[in-house]
Amino acid sequence: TPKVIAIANQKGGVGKTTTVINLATALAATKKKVLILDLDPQGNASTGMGVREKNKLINSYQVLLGKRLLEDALIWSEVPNLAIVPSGVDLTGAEIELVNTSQREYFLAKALRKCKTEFDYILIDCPPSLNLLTMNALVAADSVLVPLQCEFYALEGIAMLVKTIKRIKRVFNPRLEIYGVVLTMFDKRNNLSIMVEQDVRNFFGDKVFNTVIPRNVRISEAPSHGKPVILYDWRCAGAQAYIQLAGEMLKKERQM
Amino acid sequence: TPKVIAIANQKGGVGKTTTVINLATALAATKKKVLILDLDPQGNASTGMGVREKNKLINSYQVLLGKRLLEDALIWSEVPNLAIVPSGVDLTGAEIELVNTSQREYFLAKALRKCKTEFDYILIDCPPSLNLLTMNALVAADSVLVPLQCEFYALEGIAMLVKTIKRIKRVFNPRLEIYGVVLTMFDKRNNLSIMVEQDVRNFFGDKVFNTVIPRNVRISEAPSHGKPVILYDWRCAGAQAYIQLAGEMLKKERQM
Ligand SMILES: Nc1ncnc2c1ncn2[C@@H]1O[C@H](COP(=O)(O)OP(=O)(O)OP(=O)(O)O)[C@@H](O)[C@H]1O
Ligand SMILES: Nc1ncnc2c1ncn2[C@@H]1O[C@H](COP(=O)(O)OP(=O)(O)OP(=O)(O)O)[C@@H](O)[C@H]1O
Ligand SMILES: [Mg+2]
Ligand SMILES: [Mg+2]
Repeated sequence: TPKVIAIANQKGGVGKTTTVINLATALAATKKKVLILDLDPQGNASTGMGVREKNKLINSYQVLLGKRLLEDALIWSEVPNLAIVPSGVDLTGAEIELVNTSQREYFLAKALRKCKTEFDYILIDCPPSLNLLTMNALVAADSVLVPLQCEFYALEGIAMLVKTIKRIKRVFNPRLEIYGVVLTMFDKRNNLSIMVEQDVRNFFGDKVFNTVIPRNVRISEAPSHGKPVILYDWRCAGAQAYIQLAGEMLKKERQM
Repeated sequence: TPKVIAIANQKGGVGKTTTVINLATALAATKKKVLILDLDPQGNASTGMGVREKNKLINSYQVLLGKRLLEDALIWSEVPNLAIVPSGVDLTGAEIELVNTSQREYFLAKALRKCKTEFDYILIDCPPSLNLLTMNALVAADSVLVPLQCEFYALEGIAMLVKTIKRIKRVFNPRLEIYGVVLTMFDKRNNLSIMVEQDVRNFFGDKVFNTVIPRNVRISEAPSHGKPVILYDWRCAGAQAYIQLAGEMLKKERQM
């Protein structure tokens, strides 16, 4: 059965989508079969993977509500071994649709259980909020990967996220664990980055990956070409960091 | 009556909170009486203005639901003429509480109408989402200021935001206008910034402020001191840009 990892953080713009796309690509390059599930109405993961005309496709909203099978919605990307379930604008309305249903937190877990395709990893891109979409992702997931931007406001939000994860684990999903924390947009010339890194390693200990993702302009250029940075410019510091992160992940898993 | 401006963009991390705090400070420095309303459960605007122990205070959640008057919740900041209604963690639950009530989009508009204090401006910091909190802000506001990060994903999200604003104007709040678009985190060494600026000026015309906010590390340091960057380091490029933005705003209003 696949390892389901939710990439979540309610703070906006911390590198959730960038981490999903590039980690998925790096894992797929090691012959793992990977699925990206885009659960953000903004649909940045879909665009970043080159999916066009999102509104014409079967999307994660229909899969979430059980109207379509995951297999019907998934699209194989230009990266071998990597598929994506694209997002749809109608995800914005999911909160209002789900809130009065019973089992509203379990919709995604039920949909993923029906998936027959053999994936090694399913990575879920979450919106910047602790709403029912993110809750569904945390209930369906085995673990949570937390991208943490090296900025003050991002650090402030971590306590709220950890509290929510603990509550979901207690009430809805006992197997949920924090898979790890990855520092993003790290700028070694900037004291703030260094300070945040120290704080985070003190707070989370060895849950923090050794690999740190540097601020790197090639990363922010890649989405306009509809490609992961690993395909856009694999030599750049950003791409190399994500390749290294995937390596560290796989090594950590072998030791478990 | 005060000019109510919602600072909104569902894309995360584009500089909404930073714009609210620093624009409010610059306007207050010109002797305008300004109120910041923190409608984001993350509470970054409250922290950035030096508000501590948020959970012990009366907050924007109670004001939104009509349980407390705005005057009971507001705190005068260390910046003369500038007050803030702090956010509370219970705002996360507001969506689920409001969704089944009638008039769920008008709660904030009703609460602001009861305000007796004479403010010239009320600036509302919105969460990174098009949820009921942001809807309430757009229904209560006279206009919307859109901070736009000079990045590809931020540009992609603009169409969705404009569509939502038009819908709110048509269905709930006929006076709602786009006050302006302000480019943030602009890096003149980066082609992507230049490309985004051209696209945005072509799309929005003179709705785009001439003032562009540069990427400036002092801006991201200021929140850890609980101060607007204008107080933390008024000489830096970031502070000067926000002072210039306030000037441009006031000039534009005089010409209307
Ligand atoms: N390491 C990096 N260096 C430079 N730019 C980056 C880096 N990581 C992400 N970015 C850029 O920063 C912006 C925010 O990243 P991204 O969209 O991945 O964050 P997010 O957490 O998914 O945002 P949201 O909360 O809106 O979903 C994007 O424009 C992205 O291209
Ligand atoms: N011009 C700038 N230069 C450098 N850093 C900036 C600039 N503007 C904002 N920042 C930093 O970038 C991060 C995102 O900004 P901010 O939190 O204001 O965005 P936001 O849109 O309010 O985010 P959210 O969507 O989570 O509410 C913060 O850490 C902030 O300090
Ligand atoms: Mg994202
Ligand atoms: Mg904010």
